[in-house]
Amino acid sequence: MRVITLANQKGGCGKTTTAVNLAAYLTLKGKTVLLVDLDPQGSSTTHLGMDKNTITKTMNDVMLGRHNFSDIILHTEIQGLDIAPANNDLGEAEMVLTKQAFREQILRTKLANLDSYDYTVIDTPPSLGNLTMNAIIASDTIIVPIQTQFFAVEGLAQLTDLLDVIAGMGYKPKRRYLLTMHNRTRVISKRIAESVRELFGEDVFKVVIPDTVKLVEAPSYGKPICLHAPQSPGARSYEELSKEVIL
Amino acid sequence: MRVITLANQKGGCGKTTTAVNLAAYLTLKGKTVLLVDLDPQGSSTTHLGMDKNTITKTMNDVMLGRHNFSDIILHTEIQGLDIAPANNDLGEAEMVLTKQAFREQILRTKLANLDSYDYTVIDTPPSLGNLTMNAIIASDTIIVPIQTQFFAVEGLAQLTDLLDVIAGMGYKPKRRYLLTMHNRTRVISKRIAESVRELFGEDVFKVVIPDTVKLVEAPSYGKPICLHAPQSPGARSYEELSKEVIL
Ligand SMILES: Nc1ncnc2c1ncn2[C@@H]1O[C@H](COP(=O)(O)OP(=O)(O)OP(=O)(O)O)[C@@H](O)[C@H]1O
Ligand SMILES: Nc1ncnc2c1ncn2[C@@H]1O[C@H](COP(=O)(O)OP(=O)(O)OP(=O)(O)O)[C@@H](O)[C@H]1O
Ligand SMILES: [Mg+2]
Ligand SMILES: [Mg+2]
Repeated sequence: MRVITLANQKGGCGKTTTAVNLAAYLTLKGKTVLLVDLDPQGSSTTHLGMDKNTITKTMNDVMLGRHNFSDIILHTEIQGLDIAPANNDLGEAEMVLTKQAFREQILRTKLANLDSYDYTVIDTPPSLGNLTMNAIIASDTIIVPIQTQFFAVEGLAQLTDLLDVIAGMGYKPKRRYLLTMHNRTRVISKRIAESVRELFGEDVFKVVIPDTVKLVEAPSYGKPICLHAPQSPGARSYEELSKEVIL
Repeated sequence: MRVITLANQKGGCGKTTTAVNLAAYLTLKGKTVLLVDLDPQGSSTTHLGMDKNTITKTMNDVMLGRHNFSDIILHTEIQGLDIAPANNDLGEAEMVLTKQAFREQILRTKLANLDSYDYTVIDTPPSLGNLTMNAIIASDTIIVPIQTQFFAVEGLAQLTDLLDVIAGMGYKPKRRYLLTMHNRTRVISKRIAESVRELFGEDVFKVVIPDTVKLVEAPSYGKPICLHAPQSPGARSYEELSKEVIL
């Protein structure tokens, strides 16, 4: 099973949008996929049309050892795409884990027992705490969404430092970078895209996700873009991404 | 002295952009303003053209009692606008404060000794931890930037809950809401704007900040919008905001 984590402590850069739409397109390509929502905001859970306030068993229970994945997994309207949901309760695990030993390997151990999926895609919160640490350590690939806006590159040093610390512990997931919310008419977008490709070379995905309203609308309909607007540029770019990921 | 905090744990919603540009326009209206950067990302510090990696005394020192505001305050290129800078060091205060008593009133006490400014504007990180708690308790007004996108309204409940807890402690700053990154051509923007006005009525500023590239570019030139593109729609909307704030 491949495990992919979306991580970047910069808020609003496209982690949830990418996790949900990549997971959906991997499924359409014939893979079985588990989407793990590890963000107490529960955005991935909401994005797939679930009511996070009525869900009683969440990733909080898995991280605190009260339940296994099989107890909390829900099917979605896309055949082959399941979700391990989250809501605000997950804030408890972030705090409790601070005081435990070996707290950063919980998710890795729990996922090791799950082998009925081809891919696990993990959405993380906009902070570099215990939950994000657990996700990175459980993964073989980290995808870092980078908005093509000024502050986007500034904050990468903190994430890179954390990845280096984790590499020192012996966990060395591949690092891939995805340019998102790209607006071809804006010079700043091109400038940032060029500097990111200079910095990270081949590790940057060839596909660039455009800044497009259909990706903003999709979550309000509780659907991934492949169901909300399958012919749109946003949908095609996430389909491209799924092809590059599978390679 | 009036104290205004920009707060919203949703990342990338325009806290820094609003803090910097509101502070700049208040200064242009003849007020003396201190901009306090309380975000370890140091975005406000960078946005005003400072190199956060060469600054040795920051808000971290003020929050940990090692320095007073007067030891760390820097002048900016706008006459009448000063900044209390931040960088990654500030992450230390967030952690240390967790273990101290009366930790949430430190900023309020430190600001009480400063009376040479008409306004203090505080930028906060995208989380509801000790730093944001300190900023809220020190303030008479909280401005919550709300992007006119789907997830923007979802996460407000957590911030409202925190404000209610703080109100229970006897600190009741006014709550004002600012619609930002508004794109007139997108139906979703209009829908969100309408539902925010229904929810919060008169507490929503009349001015709406448009989604405009000049506001994305300005930080990469280290300048507020009033210097980078003073005639642009983005500049005019922040000037409008400063007028509404002064009223
Ligand atoms: N390519 C895109 N074009 C236009 N808008 C986008 C795009 N990708 C994401 N968005 C919008 O930007 C906002 C932030 O995206 P998203 O929620 O995916 O980011 P995030 O990194 O998960 O945020 P958080 O840090 O809060 O978890 C959302 O309103 C989303 O609809
Ligand atoms: N009105 C606007 N139009 C277009 N882009 C904007 C606007 N306001 C902010 N932005 C851009 O959106 C991104 C996020 O804005 P900003 O950094 O102000 O948000 P923030 O809430 O301070 O983020 P963080 O949560 O990381 O502190 C920046 O790249 C900024 O340039
Ligand atoms: Mg998210
Ligand atoms: Mg900010």
